[in-house]
Amino acid sequence: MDCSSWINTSLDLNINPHRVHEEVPKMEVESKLFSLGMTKFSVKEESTDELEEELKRVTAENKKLVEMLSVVCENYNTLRSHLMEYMKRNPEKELSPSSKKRKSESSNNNNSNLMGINNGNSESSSTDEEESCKKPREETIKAKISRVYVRTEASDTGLIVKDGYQWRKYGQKVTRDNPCPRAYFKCSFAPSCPVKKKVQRSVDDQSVLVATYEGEHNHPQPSRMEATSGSGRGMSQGSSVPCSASLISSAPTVVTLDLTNSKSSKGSKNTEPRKDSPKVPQNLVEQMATSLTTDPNFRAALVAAISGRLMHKN
Amino acid sequence: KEESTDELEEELKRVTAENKKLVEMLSVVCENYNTLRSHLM
Repeated sequence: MDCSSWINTSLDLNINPHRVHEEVPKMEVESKLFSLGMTKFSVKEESTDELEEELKRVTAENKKLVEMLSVVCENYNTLRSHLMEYMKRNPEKELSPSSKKRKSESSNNNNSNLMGINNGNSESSSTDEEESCKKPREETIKAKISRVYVRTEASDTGLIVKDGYQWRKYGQKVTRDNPCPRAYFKCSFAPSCPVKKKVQRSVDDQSVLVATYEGEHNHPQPSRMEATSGSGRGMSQGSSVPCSASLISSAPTVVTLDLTNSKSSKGSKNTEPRKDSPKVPQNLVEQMATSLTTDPNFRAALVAAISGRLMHKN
Repeated sequence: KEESTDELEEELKRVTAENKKLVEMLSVVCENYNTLRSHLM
């Protein structure tokens, strides 16, 4: 990204409350004007005019500041929603529950506080942010689909593809386009795991099993033992994990993994391709969360500003 | 007139203090934004 878009934190603003008095010493002006024959009343009038002018200037500055703050908060929230989207894409690298809780609490506080600050100026920015946070969540619900092809022995008629996960068969049917039955499995390792698997022999080659995975495991891999098909050949555990592909789009993503090539399956049990999801160091994630959520200065400034605002409004 | 001037001064002080707080907040938010951005990059 272009660094020119970085926000310049140096604010060239004059916030000196006593500027009027410094620029125009009251007594000095009065004495000078008195010596010139002017009355005290006209001095007061002039002073009042200057005060009004200064007040107008400071009020305009105030308005400008609120607008700037609104824009910056909006940008911040957008960026935060991007971060959340990223977290959704990589659930296995998500924050720990405690820090996640802190983050959500803090973000709620921030949102409500910012709403208070921007009251009457840019309320729409907060609602936009909320919507922008919702969209990625909806997108991630879309199922991830991956397909794995496994070669089996000709004599093997089973519909079992061992991939290291525990599956419960819940159905079987024959489709019109394929005479071989299709078996349906559900991940049984965790009750809440939504992953389903369909296994069917290929129409073109009956010795090839096609396993289609839908969804994403919400638990770690139960075992690390090398998985094989019913015949003892085929795929490795890592390559069969359907969720390691971290592609998300509005349409369901299909990841196809062909493990039927005999050369690769025979000679490279240890060198089979393993899909790596992007690595984000845990400490970096923690650091990000901490900087976002537990900044006492940020909270203090927000609270002070809001309480000040409310008091003045009252 | 005296009263009016005093009120104006009071109001000026109030708005100026509010400005100061806003500047502080803006500074903090900008800092957080830039930190977050640098992490994401």
